[in-house]
Amino acid sequence: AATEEVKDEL
Amino acid sequence: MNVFRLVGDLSHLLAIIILLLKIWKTRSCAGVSGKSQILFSLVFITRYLDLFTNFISVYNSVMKIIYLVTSLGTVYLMYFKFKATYDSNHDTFRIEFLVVPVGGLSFLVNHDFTPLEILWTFSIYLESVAILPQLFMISKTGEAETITSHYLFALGSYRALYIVNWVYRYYTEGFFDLIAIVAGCVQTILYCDFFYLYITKVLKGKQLKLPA
Repeated sequence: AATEEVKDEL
Repeated sequence: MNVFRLVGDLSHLLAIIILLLKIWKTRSCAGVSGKSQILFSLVFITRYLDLFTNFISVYNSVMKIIYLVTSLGTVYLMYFKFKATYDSNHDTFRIEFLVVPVGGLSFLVNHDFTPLEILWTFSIYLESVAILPQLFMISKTGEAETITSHYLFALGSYRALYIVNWVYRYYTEGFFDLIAIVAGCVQTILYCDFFYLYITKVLKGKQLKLPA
């Protein structure tokens, strides 16, 4: 799901 | 990381540097919307709260710090150092009409109802409309300095390149973040008429004048 993914974008 | 996102980030960085140099070299912030710069600073502050708690890469951390420092530096130059040249008569967009709805929406539509996630969502939604005071100011003055139009072109291109990055990531990694994609599309669409004017006028050496 979107929440697990690490926010690696600026 | 992919080339679209890298070029997008560099375009974003270029835009910020162009604006900072324009204000610093000409010692004037004429034609620049201080309200948009305040909104951009707010975007970076609310988005990069995890700067010290969530290490991604050196590149990621360095860029976050650069964005924070340069955007706050621009606000400082506009509202303190070169305050006399700030054109408050034309920078009249009511930013509370942006911040309040965006704040409400980030509580209603988000991936996770946690403080950090809601602030990140707020930041994404706010960034998509943060340029409106600047575009509004140009529509009021009817023109923009050439350097300001280069700033806007680089700034608009950054999120357009991010859209290409999201398409690429969807097909190569199956990754997509609908909130970022929808907000990014809205943000890029807001630049469309400016892109048209920039390509048809500025690139032909003409001054950017909006049709009165």
